[in-house]
Amino acid sequence: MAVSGFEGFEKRLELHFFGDDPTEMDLNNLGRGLGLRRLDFDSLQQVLHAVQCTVVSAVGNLYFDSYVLSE
Amino acid sequence: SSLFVYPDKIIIKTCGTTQLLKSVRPLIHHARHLGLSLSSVRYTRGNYIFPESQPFPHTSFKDEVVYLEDSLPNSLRFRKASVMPSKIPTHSWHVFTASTEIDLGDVFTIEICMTELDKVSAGKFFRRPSDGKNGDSAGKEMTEATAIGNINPSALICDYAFDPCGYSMNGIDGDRYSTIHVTPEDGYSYASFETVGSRHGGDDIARVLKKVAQIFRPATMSVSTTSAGRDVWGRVASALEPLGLKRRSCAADEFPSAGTVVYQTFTTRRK
Repeated sequence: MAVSGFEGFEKRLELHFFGDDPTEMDLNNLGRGLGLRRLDFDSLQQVLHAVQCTVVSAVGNLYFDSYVLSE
Repeated sequence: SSLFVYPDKIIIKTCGTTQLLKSVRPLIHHARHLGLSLSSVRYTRGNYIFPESQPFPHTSFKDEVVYLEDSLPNSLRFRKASVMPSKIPTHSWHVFTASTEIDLGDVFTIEICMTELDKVSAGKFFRRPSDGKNGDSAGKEMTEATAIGNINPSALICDYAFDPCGYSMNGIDGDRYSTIHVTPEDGYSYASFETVGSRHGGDDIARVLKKVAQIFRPATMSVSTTSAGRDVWGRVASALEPLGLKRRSCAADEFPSAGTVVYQTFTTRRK
């Protein structure tokens, strides 16, 4: 096995979702327009656990939430 | 690594030996509880520096595609997987997309991968022993020392420095994110930059590219642009070549739900 260092090159995954009822395409109908942002932190942590990551820092604004992760 | 959660999309970008694709099934499951269904997927990556260290399903692009195909609902019927080549043996760009319809938005994404960073630049991403700081305050110090904040002065920055080295930052500016990850160790130094833009944002991309190249001064840089409505890829070479980064290859391919992906590689003449 070659001597390995920390793998810098990333894997990137982007998933898009829509409301079951096409009339709910207007984000304001997705529960106060939050859609996926209504995922609670436990659910996010479950997903991140599957990816062997944890949150080390976070910031959000009107449009989206962002998290810095540590592997 | 970084995670971005919008009302209608989620983006996860991880380095190291994480099993990123294992997030697909739980995300579909949790989103369904919110009354949301998956409409499209895009998976991209460069070549690993240490491929033999990657766990399943990241053991090969073929394994990744099979795993993704098995994880997705049949409703995502427009699918495509492609490995885009370059003239540099260690560089190619892997893309997989799937969607329920051929719906091209008007957002473009630019994903930059840089290797063989300038040693002085990379040196700024090492923690000073017993610096008395935590990841946040050391991250802030690195952001200031490298002028990363000037890439998009109007962005709010969330930064973090790892011990003994390494750095991650997310920038948020309205509905646009940007993100940087740095692995500065000599011999396999690496930095990435990514951001999104919309129709009127493409003009700024040349200035951003210059700033990024000046901060990290890589010997090799790949730039992947994914866009439906806007050909930002044409601005890349004219931004980088004055900085001594010569374009070595350019490959383009169409994807049903993402539009056109253009993958370009650049190296300095010192190569």
